[in-house]
Amino acid sequence: QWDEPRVCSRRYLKVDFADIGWNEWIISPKSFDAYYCAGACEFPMPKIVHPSNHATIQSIVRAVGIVPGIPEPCCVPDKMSPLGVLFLDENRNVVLKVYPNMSVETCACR
Amino acid sequence: SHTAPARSAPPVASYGLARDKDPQRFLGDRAAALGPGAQDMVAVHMLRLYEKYRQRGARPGGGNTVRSFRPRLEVVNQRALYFFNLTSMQDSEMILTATFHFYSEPRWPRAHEVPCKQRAKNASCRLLPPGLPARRHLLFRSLSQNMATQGLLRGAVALAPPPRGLWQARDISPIVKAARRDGELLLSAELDSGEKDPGVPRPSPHAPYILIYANDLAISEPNSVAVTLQRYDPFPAGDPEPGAAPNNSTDPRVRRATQAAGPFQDNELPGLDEKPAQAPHDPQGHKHALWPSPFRTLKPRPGRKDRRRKGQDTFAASSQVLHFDEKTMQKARRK
Repeated sequence: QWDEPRVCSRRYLKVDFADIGWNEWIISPKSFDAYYCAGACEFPMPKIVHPSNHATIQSIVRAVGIVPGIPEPCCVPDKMSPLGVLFLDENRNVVLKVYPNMSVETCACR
Repeated sequence: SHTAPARSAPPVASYGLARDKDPQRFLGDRAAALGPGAQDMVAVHMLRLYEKYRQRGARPGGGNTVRSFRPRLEVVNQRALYFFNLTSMQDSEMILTATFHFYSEPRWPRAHEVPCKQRAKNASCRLLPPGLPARRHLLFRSLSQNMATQGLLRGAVALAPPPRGLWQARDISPIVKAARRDGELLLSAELDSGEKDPGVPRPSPHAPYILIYANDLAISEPNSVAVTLQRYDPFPAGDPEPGAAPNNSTDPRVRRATQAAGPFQDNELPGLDEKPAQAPHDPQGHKHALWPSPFRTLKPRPGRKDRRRKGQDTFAASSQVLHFDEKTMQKARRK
């Protein structure tokens, strides 16, 4: 993790359902690559962090320092992808559900 | 109400014989994922839908949810009835299609003897060739949970005799939607062949099953994954396990002793023996000022200078004695 870039970017995270105790009823997948977002949204923000207009303005106001206490924008998921999960419901019937926003594709400053 | 997108579910679908004849072979190592006794055709079918989604991103049935329902077999008046409990469907799940899957083999009526008309010298009695295989009907009834009646007949589907034993599917969307609209989420299916004593089938991997393709309108809610997959409380509500925490809270975690049990050399800091700072006095004189409230009362933030000074003396005043539990002390001694 130490050689991760400082700037807001996607970091690797593999989620194993056994680690969160859901593996008893989840048939498949047993684990998936979820990723997460971390890093700074410092002024000036590079294009790579895809800042929104509001984040750009907030970052400038914070850098100018007229209004005290303004935090820097947050590094959050931007594009995400769904995950199909096959699991047993309470009656032990097999269910397939496709959950949206389960895995991070890109991060951005917001 | 939700109008399902026009989707002509296959009125009759029959699967290749080889792969379905032996679900275990198709399951392979994934059978373990389904746990013991769950390696029947419905499990194979659901795994196949999952693989199709995983490899091609194909939305199952055009929605985001597929629920399978295994039957409970009951024999009523010599007839085999398969009961399906559909109550696990969520209100936010809008039914797109419902299909009934069953395995059937051709049933030849027993060949019967024809009395010989005349006893000719060389004629011998012969058996008529068996007639055509019997036509069968699928009868669906729905009943609400607590009704003991046979239930309301919701539909009857005539079945052409299959050329050989194979799995078939029928679209029963109107039947399931009507039953759900009327709040009757217990469905019974009867394979009626019209014969007197069809013989009672035993539970087998060839048991029929229902698949319901739906669109869960609540799946995009924040944290929808928790609604269906987060089942932390292993104990049913209101029935604490024997090993529950001593103060009878339902929380099963064991509370660790905070006060040290046995007398041992505590690590009091030398020369500092003032009492810990009292609970902050409450100007309004509320009664709870005597009991440290569970929430720390917010104190006005002191200026920068006396914050530094205050930091020193609060440190000096508040942390004279540190308590460690027995286990930690043993570890420390060992080190």
